[in-house]
Amino acid sequence: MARIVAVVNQKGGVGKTTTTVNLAACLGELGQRVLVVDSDPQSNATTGLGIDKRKLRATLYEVLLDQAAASETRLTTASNGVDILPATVELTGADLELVDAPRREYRLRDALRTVRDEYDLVLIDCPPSLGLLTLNALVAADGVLIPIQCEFYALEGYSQLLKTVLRVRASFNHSLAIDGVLLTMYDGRTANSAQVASEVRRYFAHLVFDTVIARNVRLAEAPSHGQAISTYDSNSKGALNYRQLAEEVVRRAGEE
Amino acid sequence: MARIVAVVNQKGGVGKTTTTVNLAACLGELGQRVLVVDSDPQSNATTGLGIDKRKLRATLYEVLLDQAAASETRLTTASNGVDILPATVELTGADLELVDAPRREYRLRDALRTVRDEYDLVLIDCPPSLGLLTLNALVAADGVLIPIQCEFYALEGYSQLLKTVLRVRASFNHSLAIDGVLLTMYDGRTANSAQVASEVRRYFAHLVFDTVIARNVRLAEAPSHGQAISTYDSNSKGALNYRQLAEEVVRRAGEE
Ligand SMILES: Nc1ncnc2c1ncn2[C@@H]1O[C@H](COP(=O)(O)OP(=O)(O)OP(=O)(O)O)[C@@H](O)[C@H]1O
Ligand SMILES: Nc1ncnc2c1ncn2[C@@H]1O[C@H](COP(=O)(O)OP(=O)(O)OP(=O)(O)O)[C@@H](O)[C@H]1O
Ligand SMILES: [Mg+2]
Ligand SMILES: [Mg+2]
Repeated sequence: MARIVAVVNQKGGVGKTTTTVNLAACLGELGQRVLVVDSDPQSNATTGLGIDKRKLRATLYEVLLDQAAASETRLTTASNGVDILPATVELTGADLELVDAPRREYRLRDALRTVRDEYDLVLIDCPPSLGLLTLNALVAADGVLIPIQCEFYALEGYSQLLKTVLRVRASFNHSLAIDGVLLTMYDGRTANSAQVASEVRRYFAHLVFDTVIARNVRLAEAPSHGQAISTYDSNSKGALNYRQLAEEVVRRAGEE
Repeated sequence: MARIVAVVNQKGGVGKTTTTVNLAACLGELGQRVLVVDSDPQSNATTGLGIDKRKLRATLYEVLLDQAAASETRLTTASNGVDILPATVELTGADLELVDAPRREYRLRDALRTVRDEYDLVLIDCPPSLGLLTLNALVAADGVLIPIQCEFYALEGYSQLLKTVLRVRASFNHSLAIDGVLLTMYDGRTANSAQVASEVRRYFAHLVFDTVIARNVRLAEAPSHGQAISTYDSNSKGALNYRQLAEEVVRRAGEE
């Protein structure tokens, strides 16, 4: 049975989508079957995996509103072993339309129940907010992966995030765990990155992945080609880092 | 009477806070009086302007809930001519508490009416979402300033943002204008930045500021010292760019 992991941090631009897309692709290279769920109306993960949004008949929006099944909405991608449950900007409407709906927090969890057994891992890319879409992801998930950018402002949001995780654990999903904290955009040339990294390690201790994702411009270029880094530039530092992360994720899963 | 400008983009990490803090400081250097309103629970602008959050008695949260007046909550900062209406993580609660409140969209607008005449400009730093806090900012504002990071993923969100601006203009605030679009984190070493910049100019035409903010690590370092770039490193590229922007904003205001 697949583990469902929400990639979440309400601080914006910390590498949630970049981590979701590239970790999925690198796990696919290791022979794992991964479903990416794009739960951000900006739908960057859908574009990052090369999907043409203009051709989509159904997306996560229809799935959450019970107008389509997850099994009919997911698509294969150009990355081996990686499927996606895509999104478009229409997903913004789900917040409003589900305000009074029954079981509105459990919609994603219920929808994924029908497909999760076909995968080793489900990765949910969350928007930079703690609204209904992120709440759905946290209720559906077994664990969270928290990317933290190695820059000062990124240090200020995680107490809010942890409070939200604890609240979801208390009211909706008792087994929600923190699978790991990932340091991203580490820039070895500045003291800033090292200071932030050591502060994060002090706070989160063993939860912090050994793998650190360095700042690497190839990671920012790959999405414009609709490719994961392992396809766009297999020899880049970004590809190396995300392959290391994929191996660490597999190793950690085996140790549980 | 002060112009109220909301610095807004639901895409995360595009430079909203960095622009709010540094544009305010550089306008202060030109002799303008600026009020920064921090309407993001992550309260990065509050930290970026050197405020110790542990010592705050009242913040924007109390102001929105009518428990404190804006005039008693704002603080002076170390940047000449710049005051701040600070925030803490508690602001997250405003969303929930105002759900059924009367005039919930007008709370910020009403609160700022009492202080705006003491300033030349009010800059509202928004969170990376289009929820009630951003809605309050759009209803209170005369115009919006939209930072767009020169990276591919940042191209995918502005249709959602423009729809929201139009909706607010139709239902709450008929005179809301787009004051400008600011290109940020431009990295001359990669083709990516130039492609994104030309795409943004094609879409927004004359609305795009002539000033482009280059990627400059000193901008990411300044917040850890609680200083604006003009204080932290006055000779940096980042300080130069934001001074240029301040001059352009003043020039544009004069031409209206
Ligand atoms: N390690 C890295 N090195 C360089 N650029 C990166 C790296 N990781 C991500 N980026 C770029 O930084 C920007 C922000 O990353 P990304 O969009 O993945 O963050 P996010 O947390 O998903 O943002 P949002 O909060 O808007 O969802 C993107 O343009 C991305 O291409
Ligand atoms: N021109 C720049 N060059 C280098 N770093 C920058 C630049 N502008 C902003 N940064 C850094 O990039 C990160 C994101 O910027 P910032 O926090 O201002 O964005 P934001 O849009 O306010 O994010 P959020 O969506 O979380 O509110 C911060 O660590 C900031 O210090
Ligand atoms: Mg994202
Ligand atoms: Mg910000």
